[in-house]
Amino acid sequence: DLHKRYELVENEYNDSFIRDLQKKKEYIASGFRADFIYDRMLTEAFM
Amino acid sequence: DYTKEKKAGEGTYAVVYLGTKKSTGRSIAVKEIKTSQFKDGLDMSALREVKFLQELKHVNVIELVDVFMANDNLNLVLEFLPADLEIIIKDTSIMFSPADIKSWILMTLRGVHHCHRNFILHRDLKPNNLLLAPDGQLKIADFGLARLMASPQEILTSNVVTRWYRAPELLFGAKHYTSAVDIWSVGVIFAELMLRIPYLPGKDDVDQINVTFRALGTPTDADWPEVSSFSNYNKIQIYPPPSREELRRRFIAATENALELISGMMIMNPKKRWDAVKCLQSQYFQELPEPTLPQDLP
Amino acid sequence: YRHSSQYRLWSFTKEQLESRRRALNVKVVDKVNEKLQDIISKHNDLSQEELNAINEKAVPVTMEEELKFVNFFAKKVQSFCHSLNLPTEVCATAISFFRRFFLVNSTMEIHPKHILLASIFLACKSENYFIGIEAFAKKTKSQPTTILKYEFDVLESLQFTLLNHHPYRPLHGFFLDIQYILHGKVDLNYMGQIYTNCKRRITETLLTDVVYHYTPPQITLACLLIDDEALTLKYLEVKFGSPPEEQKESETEGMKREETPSDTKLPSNLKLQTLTALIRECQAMIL
Repeated sequence: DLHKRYELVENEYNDSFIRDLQKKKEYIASGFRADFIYDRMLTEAFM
Repeated sequence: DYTKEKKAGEGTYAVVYLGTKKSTGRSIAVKEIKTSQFKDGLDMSALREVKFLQELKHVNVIELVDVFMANDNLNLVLEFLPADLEIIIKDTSIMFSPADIKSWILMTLRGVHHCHRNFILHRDLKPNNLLLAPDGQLKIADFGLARLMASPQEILTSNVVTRWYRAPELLFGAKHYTSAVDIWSVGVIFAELMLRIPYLPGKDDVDQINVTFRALGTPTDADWPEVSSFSNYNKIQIYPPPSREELRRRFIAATENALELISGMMIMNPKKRWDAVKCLQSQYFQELPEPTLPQDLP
Repeated sequence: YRHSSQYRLWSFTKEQLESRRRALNVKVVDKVNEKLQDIISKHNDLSQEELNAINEKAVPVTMEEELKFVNFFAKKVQSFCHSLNLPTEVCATAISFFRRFFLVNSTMEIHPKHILLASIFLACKSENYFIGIEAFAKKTKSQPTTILKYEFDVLESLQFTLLNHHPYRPLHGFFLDIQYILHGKVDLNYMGQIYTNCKRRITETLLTDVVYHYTPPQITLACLLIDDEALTLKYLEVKFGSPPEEQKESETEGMKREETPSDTKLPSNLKLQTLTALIRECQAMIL
């Protein structure tokens, strides 16, 4: 399916849960990527 | 419907036989998992193999043909793949060209991309887990350490990936790592294909950190924010990153784009490291030589 | 999703599900009756009241009774998971393993109480929430051997398919996408409340046959519809509604131009009314 049924627009999402994680040292150091999380949730929603 | 004709190997939790699927005459490998071995029931590695291979269907991922129970053993029937990349690299009588290397890395990245777009981390990519089919297709195998991408607040064990192919964030004990760990492993494999010797062969986990940073430079908070917050960061030696010139000398057969790709796959900061899509779209796969067709590979 | 084992092996129409359960019940009822006749013929010294008792009491359960029995124990799986403080996904997977098991086996062959713990134990392993068998048996006041004995039965009945897609991640996905599509028009605190309500309702749907008839995202949208019909329909309309040109005509009648971002019109091969009708059906079944 060439056209995913969603656009991943990270700065449009107000997700306090993910945003808090992004600020934690151990998450930053691990290479935690909020966009990977968003992409997964959106993929599961539109599959 | 399956025969077990020859024992091909024995591991901690499984015995592998070569055989045939009678109804089609297809060569298969049967991984017979001893169920009594694991005091907690079905072994976790076997459970992961079954769980993920049932969902993945891709030319560059090993096919799980069937699964069945027989005399209290779990049997995974897998497609028969007679060789692997480790054999090829070690056998110096086999000459291979830059086009061959490009083909193997391309197939590896396609297989990794398929895992990642299904949000599956392999977590044990290394040459002897990249098997070769008679038609030359390379297939990712051994999902015994695989897992689904973590839920946001989940804690992952950093004790994964065979040492020489282990990403720096894992060496530091990271708990919230991503699919970037697989890309690092592919970068090390790429280097090994070009050098024909292991690229970062650490003697033990501590030495692995030293070998990695001596070769690629020690990361700092400037290029990898919070890297200094890892508990074992202070004990490590500070080495400068290699210059482009130094990389050219190291990989004499590599083109500029090849160096670009291997550098992208081995960016220290996992957040900046290239993902599978970016690797596949790199110039390296668009420039000559074209990747050797699988059936023409050694 | 169509490549997933959940779609390929564990999705049914209502008719398929009914006939699968009925066929299973008929098969086992025959077996039970056979055994009964066998016992009666072997014991020709049975008194009349013993014979009456057998005919009266040893009556196989019907398909409907089986389903009630299985659902009763599925609720126990859920409460057991809660008492063990297992993560949401692990609990959902345990229920899924348990209910699928009894699409393949009858409660007249294996008592659900034996499968209850094996399903939870296997779900913990499968969802990377590993608890050693000793610790698990201790927590659940049971015997390790009993649990391990049935683990392979569960695995085999599942046809070794372990990866589950539950509606929780789609809920998170729609939570994000609604903010984008209706951006500026939804109150975040309110969205947070919706999220919590829907998560709870999703947990309830796991105990129903909805999971066999609809995909996880459809179940999620049905739960959203139940919780806030106006918001959900608005979102679907803007997201999948009529293409922009038709929309412009309707706007030229003096309506204020919606400030929806025009790039949200992604070419999608999805028909809004088909989707809405499907979600309505799912909503009705959940309710």
